[in-house]
Amino acid sequence: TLLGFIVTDLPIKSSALQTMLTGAVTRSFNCISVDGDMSTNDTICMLANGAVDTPVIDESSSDFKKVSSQVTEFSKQLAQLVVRDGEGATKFVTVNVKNSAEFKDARTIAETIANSMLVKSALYGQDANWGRILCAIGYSKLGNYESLDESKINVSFIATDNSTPRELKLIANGVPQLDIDESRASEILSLSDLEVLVDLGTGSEDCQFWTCDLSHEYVTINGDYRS
Amino acid sequence: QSASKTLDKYALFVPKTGVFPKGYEVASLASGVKKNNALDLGIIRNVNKSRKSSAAAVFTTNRFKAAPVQFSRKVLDATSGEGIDAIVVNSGCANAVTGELGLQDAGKVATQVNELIGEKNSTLLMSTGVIGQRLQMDKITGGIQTLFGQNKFSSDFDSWLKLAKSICTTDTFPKLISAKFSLSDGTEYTLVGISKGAGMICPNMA
Repeated sequence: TLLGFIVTDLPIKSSALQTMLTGAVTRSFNCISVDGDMSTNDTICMLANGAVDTPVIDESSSDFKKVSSQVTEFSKQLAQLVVRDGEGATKFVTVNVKNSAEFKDARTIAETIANSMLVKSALYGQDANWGRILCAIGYSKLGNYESLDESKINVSFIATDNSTPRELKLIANGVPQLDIDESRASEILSLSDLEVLVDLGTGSEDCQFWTCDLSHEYVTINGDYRS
Repeated sequence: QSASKTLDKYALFVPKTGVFPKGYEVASLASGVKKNNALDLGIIRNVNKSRKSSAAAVFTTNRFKAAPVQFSRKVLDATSGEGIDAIVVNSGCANAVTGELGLQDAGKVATQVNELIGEKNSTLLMSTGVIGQRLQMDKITGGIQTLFGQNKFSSDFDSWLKLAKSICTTDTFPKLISAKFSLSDGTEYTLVGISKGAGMICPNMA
């Protein structure tokens, strides 16, 4: 279960607060997965008590956008801490899907990759089995293929430690790179922070999604949770 | 083996200090619901009286919403998110799949806090833990009575960190972040956030 709350001393009109929180959650807490299970209790709430002496902020205020983006960034940090603490997790994985015709398609593809047991197992084993990433993209439950054009898709592993070459191309414009540098792939996958980049090349919508690997410990924890 | 090298996540991600917004006090304790005397009950309350507070929330879209989710949604609907002055969190028992009795238990917890803060319809609830078991009401209401009766509320860093610990279940570290920001006219304000979660995590809240 995901629980959380964000609390501020700003005065914010309750309808504007709901818009602010909903927008922030769409790009943060609704873009994480540890195990693909949605709890019966998930709740994120926000309180604004107006203790700071300043005019009430509503959706027409000049500061509404600025405060909204600060709340969104704040929510991303909180959401990522949950993933970093995923049960049994040894890897923190960012799935970056960009240049999609539709945000919802980018999110569906990112979530499908993030929830693939085979992708998560391979990342735990530091196995550059990138075919599983493409497979997950291929079975993503998209309404149509407007965002997914096989001839335009690029998939890469991205090094998160500033080492070079930063990007390891796995698929370039729909063509699988069958001679990838396996030792470079192992270097990248040995890091505790990983990034999978999927460039759909069909638009300009992006979605960042965060997940973790699947380890033996996850099964150990959940095999006897109630005890 | 190399994949399972353990990171010291507590050292990496748990702050040692914080900045906290004006007008809030927090308290937490071990009510006995969790084993090994772990913190399992927390309350955050708004004590600012200069104007009514605002509240907003998003909830699970799982069809079988737990009692605290159903209850909190009703409170926000009834108040349009105005005048919410307390959030009660408990861990160890999710009060989920507990039917009408679970809803009644949730109502009793909120009523007790509303009376203690002298408000109506002013308390939201959050629960997490084992599904399918009712709240141990004697421990929860006894714990709430202790927090208020012995005025355990404070706004210091340690109290906020303990609140973050009180909502954990299989988490390996408490999740607490805080920061100050400025509006365009330079007015300073503060955000503090607490989250929990380690398993059964793939939210799609609305």
